[in-house]
Amino acid sequence: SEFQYDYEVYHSMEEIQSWMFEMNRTHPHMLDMFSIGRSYEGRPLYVLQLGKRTRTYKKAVWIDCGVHAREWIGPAFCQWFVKEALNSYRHDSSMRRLINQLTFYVMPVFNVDGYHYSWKVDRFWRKTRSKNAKYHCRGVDANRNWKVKWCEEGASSHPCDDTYCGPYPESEPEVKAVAKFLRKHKRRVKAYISIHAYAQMLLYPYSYKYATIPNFNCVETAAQNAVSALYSAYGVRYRYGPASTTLYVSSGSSIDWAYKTGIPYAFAFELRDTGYFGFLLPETLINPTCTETMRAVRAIASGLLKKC
Amino acid sequence: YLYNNRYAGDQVLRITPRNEEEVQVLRRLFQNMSVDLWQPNSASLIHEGRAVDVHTGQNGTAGLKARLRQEHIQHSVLISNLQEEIEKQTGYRSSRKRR
Repeated sequence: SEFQYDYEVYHSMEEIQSWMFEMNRTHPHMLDMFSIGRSYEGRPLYVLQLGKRTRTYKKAVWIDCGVHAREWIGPAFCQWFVKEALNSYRHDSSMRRLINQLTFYVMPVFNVDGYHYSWKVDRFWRKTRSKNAKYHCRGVDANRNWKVKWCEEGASSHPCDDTYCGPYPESEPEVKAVAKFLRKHKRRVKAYISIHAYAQMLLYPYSYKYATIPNFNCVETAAQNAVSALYSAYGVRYRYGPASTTLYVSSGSSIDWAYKTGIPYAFAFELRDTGYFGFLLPETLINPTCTETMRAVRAIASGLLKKC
Repeated sequence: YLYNNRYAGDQVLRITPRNEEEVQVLRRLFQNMSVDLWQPNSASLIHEGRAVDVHTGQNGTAGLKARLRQEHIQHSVLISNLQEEIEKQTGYRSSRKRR
């Protein structure tokens, strides 16, 4: 029977994993599913590789969702992106061009343990679920655990804080697995995109310092195009710019690590809204939020196919 | 009830510190209170003129509001009953399940 999946509701970790298996089974020529490791609690870290298989060299885009457990709109967007890309391949020539010329690595849930915990126990859990021998508090902020200016301004060294950076960089198996994968594929990965919520912003390096990145003009243009594309859907305005000035200074973040690793375009989206619902964005807003964000991500990906 | 109704009566307040003095008051306040900061996600990241969204438990809300009034710090209620919003967020699903 036709696989019915409702992309306009939030799904549990188990449902998302089943969806991945089903999409992999039903789109063998466009999708490839693999695990890049296991979480602290032993869950597989699945990634979907989206794109036409070719022997030739192809640039790649990495998209991760759900770094922070309570930001449920992230995983909803990653699933929406895969569904839209596959559904529009036949009738949308620009999407077809993107999929033919780029490889998309999509990780629907980065923080699989935290997401599961936010479904079952604490809706507002943010961190991973690793244990700390000396403290009763659990979890590390996976976006303070990357090896770049690790555990300095904007991060906390106290295990009970929400911005705890961890005992050492890449201490979290989820962060270590993604870092290892991106290091391995860094020659091909030209864009790193991390989906967060909420604030309606598009952020790029640096987060840990007030300085301008070397390829500022190209990245700023890509960001401008992205937020313009997003605005074109429903008129929602996003702020954009370097994370340190647009949001706040924070060290150990994934976009700074990706950029330092050599990925020229690194973005973090903070999706809807600006505080009215916050982390509790209603399911009725999944469709418009994902539709507008899809336009922004497509704009960034299209930019990779042009020279800058 | 989802999550065993643990968020009944919890609220989310929006506080906008207008000057450095209010920033310091808030930082001190949140160092000593167990609150769930939604935005920014750490007291050290509170800045002048930037909205602070904070989730407070049923028992702590009145006290925090009283303290904010005492310090004449502007604040408003973003979400007056968190449990209701949680039920609404995935209410569609549970009604579907019931159906």
